[in-house]
Amino acid sequence: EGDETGVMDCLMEALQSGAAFRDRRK
Amino acid sequence: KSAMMYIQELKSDYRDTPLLNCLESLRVSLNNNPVSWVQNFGDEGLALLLNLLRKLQDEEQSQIGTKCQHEIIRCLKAFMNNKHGLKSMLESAEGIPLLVRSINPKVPHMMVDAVKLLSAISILEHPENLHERVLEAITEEVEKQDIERFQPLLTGMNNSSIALKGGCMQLINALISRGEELDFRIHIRSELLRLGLRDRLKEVRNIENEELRVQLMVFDEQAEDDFEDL
Repeated sequence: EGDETGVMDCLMEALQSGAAFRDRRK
Repeated sequence: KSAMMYIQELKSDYRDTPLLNCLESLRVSLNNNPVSWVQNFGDEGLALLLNLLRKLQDEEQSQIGTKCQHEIIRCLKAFMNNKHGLKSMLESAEGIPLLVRSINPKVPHMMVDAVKLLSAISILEHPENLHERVLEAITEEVEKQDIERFQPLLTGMNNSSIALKGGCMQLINALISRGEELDFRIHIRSELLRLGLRDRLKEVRNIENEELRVQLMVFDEQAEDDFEDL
């Protein structure tokens, strides 16, 4: 089940660190 | 407790402290049990949580009622923290609008959680543009209140809670970044700046906080990129 959990945690971490936006800029 | 037991409890019309205790315990179970447990809780459990949230939002606000609403938001986050739960939430017509209704600057702690969940939903890769669904729900909600659509976010930016300022900036950045058209991104940014974000940002730039610094940088970089494109 490992890859099915933590979806929101990952998204929230990416938002907080700015990574979610950097990926987009590339 | 099994998922079925929680479903029975949520149907039991608990109120106040017994309801809050039930929701706190449910949140722990949703966070700590395997995905199969969350699947058993499933669409029926989600619908019960959403109905309860709507009922509490419609009632006259009490301290315990607000705590229950916040706990439901935390349960929803735990429920959505796996692909199955997330899919159910996105398929429900009421999920996003009810989260948007929880953007209440009078309850900063709950608003932080609501805006962060909506930011995460907005940036999800999904065939349906989810940021548009979030924006639509925000627009519909403020129409009922007869205020500008981004006013609640601006009020949040004005709150003393740094976490809330950071959360509001996250949602602003998420909504702008997912706009595919340059015109759309510029329009949203202008609408926010005109509404008072320009002055808020001047103040916020003086706050030393890593989370805020990141969001301000993202906001500025996106604006610079769009300016170059323009």
